[in-house]
Amino acid sequence: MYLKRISMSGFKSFAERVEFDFSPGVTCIVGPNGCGKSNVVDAFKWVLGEQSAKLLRGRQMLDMIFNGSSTRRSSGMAEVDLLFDNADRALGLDRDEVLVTRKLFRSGESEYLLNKEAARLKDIRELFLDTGVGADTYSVIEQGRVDHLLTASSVERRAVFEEAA
Amino acid sequence: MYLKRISMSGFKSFAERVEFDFSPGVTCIVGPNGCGKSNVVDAFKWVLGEQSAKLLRGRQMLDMIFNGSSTRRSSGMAEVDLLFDNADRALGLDRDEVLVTRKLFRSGESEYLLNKEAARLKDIRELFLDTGVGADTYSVIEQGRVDHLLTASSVERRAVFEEAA
Amino acid sequence: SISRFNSVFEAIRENFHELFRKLFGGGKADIILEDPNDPLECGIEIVAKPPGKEPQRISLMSGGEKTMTAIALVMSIFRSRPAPFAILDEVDAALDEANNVRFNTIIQEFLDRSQFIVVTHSKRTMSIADHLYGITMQEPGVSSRVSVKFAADGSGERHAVA
Amino acid sequence: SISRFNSVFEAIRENFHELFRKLFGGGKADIILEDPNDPLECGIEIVAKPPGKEPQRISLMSGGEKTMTAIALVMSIFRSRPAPFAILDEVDAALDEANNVRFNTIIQEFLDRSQFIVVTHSKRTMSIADHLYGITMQEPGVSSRVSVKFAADGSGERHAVA
Ligand SMILES: Nc1ncnc2c1ncn2[C@@H]1O[C@H](COP(=O)(O)OP(=O)(O)OP(=O)(O)O)[C@@H](O)[C@H]1O
Ligand SMILES: Nc1ncnc2c1ncn2[C@@H]1O[C@H](COP(=O)(O)OP(=O)(O)OP(=O)(O)O)[C@@H](O)[C@H]1O
Ligand SMILES: [Mg+2]
Ligand SMILES: [Mg+2]
Repeated sequence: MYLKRISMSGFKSFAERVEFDFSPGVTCIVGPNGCGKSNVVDAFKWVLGEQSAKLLRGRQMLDMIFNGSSTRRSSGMAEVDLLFDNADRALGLDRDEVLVTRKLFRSGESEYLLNKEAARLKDIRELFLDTGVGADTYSVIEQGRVDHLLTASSVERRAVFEEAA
Repeated sequence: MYLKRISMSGFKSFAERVEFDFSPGVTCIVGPNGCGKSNVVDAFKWVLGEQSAKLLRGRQMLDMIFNGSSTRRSSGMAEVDLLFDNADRALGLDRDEVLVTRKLFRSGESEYLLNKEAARLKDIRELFLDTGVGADTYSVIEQGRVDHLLTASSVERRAVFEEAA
Repeated sequence: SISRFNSVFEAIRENFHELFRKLFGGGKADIILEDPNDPLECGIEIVAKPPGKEPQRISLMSGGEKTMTAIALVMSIFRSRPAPFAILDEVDAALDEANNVRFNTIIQEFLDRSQFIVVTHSKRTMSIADHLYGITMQEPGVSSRVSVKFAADGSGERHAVA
Repeated sequence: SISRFNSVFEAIRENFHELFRKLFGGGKADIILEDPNDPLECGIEIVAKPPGKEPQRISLMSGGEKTMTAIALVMSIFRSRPAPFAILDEVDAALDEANNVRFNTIIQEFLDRSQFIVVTHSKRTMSIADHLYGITMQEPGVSSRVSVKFAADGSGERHAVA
């Protein structure tokens, strides 16, 4: 299985829909300070079910919705879509592509969708079990956190090893 | 008053005596990862009375003494000397230069010297009172700590303002 | 189960030693169960000895050395348990040029089994990109995507232009 | 005393707003007493609004934006209460090139009253050095000082040679 595309709309600084397509190999994301690169990393974690606004640099989950700029009003909702190639059926569904979607509305209402049908976070987590894909996987290293494994307590480190074992 | 020179011997990776002279303006310290740049910053804090080995990246104060390499045995002591120009008499001593020295021996014995005479840390702290010079001054920003004032609690931040006021 | 955890732990341990040596050009490193009599519960310690130096507390290591050691450890876990993609946000921030190149080399060794999405300001890191996305805020406060090309400049060094 | 603290606080506050605007090319920033009725004890809050953006929680700011905001705040305190020297260790690590240049400009404004000792890997930062010291480990594990020169290379960019 591999990642094909992430798209986001109304998520943090991405007021308008923006898509990033991925192929095998190394994809670099570049740009000036504050342009939105780490927000893309946050979008990955969020759509895969991150429950803690703090781990997304916010104070509450509503902070994930575009909150306006000098030229634009705030958005009514945030949406992130993650598209996977599933030709090898690593995800236990008989489909060539799998689409995961998360939405959050200003009202606080929130939805998950699997292939455009309503789903629970539980279903999405089960789908990705044992694939190394998830909101809190060791394969996402956030800005400033690269030596986290070194400075963590030996017990915290243990938890990461457990996940890998 | 201004800084004229720092020299160190047996301090962390500086097994041999090394001196750095300072003039007005910007002095940059450069070199590859792990060569000893941040150890120079630690030397400043240490000679000005830093009491916490943890704030010097160690676990105990003996970690400040050069502990050997593949080609050299460990040192018996660490010494750092800091030389100030005092032509403006900003330091309350009637001398053109003021020398602060700190030594630590493997035995754990430790000494402070002011102009080569035995002194207590208390004397050195009193000398620098109200000059903005000290081990924990806001004018030393350690590696990885630049946004410390932002991520600190509003109360911790207060303490820094108190020091400045 | 104990034997499953132990076999994964041993695999990671071996990888860690090998990757550390590749990233540091020598030296040795180890991960150790704090209490071998309690392998299912105890914590995990890290010991690292860069080439030519004595084994050090991790805390005494430099910023760049800690990044390289952490990369060695994360990639060791990654090798035992590959994920389809890894996302790295400015992990190269503390690295000098020589270490940045070694870091790039390690990433390239893992490309056969995973995609890498790497956020960076480093031209060294950008130079190994198969694909490059730029993000910009043409409209203040609003992020959008731009295509990015490499241009050779006088030094032959490629730099990104929007 | 209350009035002494207040006057220093106000001075820092004014500096912070001015330095923030210089470092960000606009926008506004403020420091606020959490409880104005308890000025001798209460905490201090920071509000920052980069140009074109809405006022943000500090936590939502980017790595580079937090560095620039922190520099503005530290230099504001520094201006009220100059110290004879400041020591900065890789404070430029998160900055892109444009912000690194703005950071350099702010440092240069303070040179009339203080010496700056700056540890860096950034060529941009090195370019404003009046004096340059290199540190190396010719003998493994042992630090020594070397002189460093700037050499112009093809791109006209100066780089350090040992
Ligand atoms: N809900 C939101 N609405 C609008 N803007 C937001 C929201 N959340 C975050 N932002 C803005 O996004 C910007 C941060 O983006 P991000 O952290 O992705 O930057 P970056 O490209 O990683 O920069 P750096 O190189 O400095 O790390 C900040 O200016 C922040 O104000
Ligand atoms: N007591 C000691 N004896 C010998 N070596 C020591 C001692 N304490 C620290 N070191 C060594 O000093 C080195 C760290 O130096 P330092 O942190 O100054 O590097 P640096 O030049 O700042 O590198 P970076 O650019 O990665 O931040 C480490 O390799 C560490 O092992
Ligand atoms: Mg970022
Ligand atoms: Mg350092």
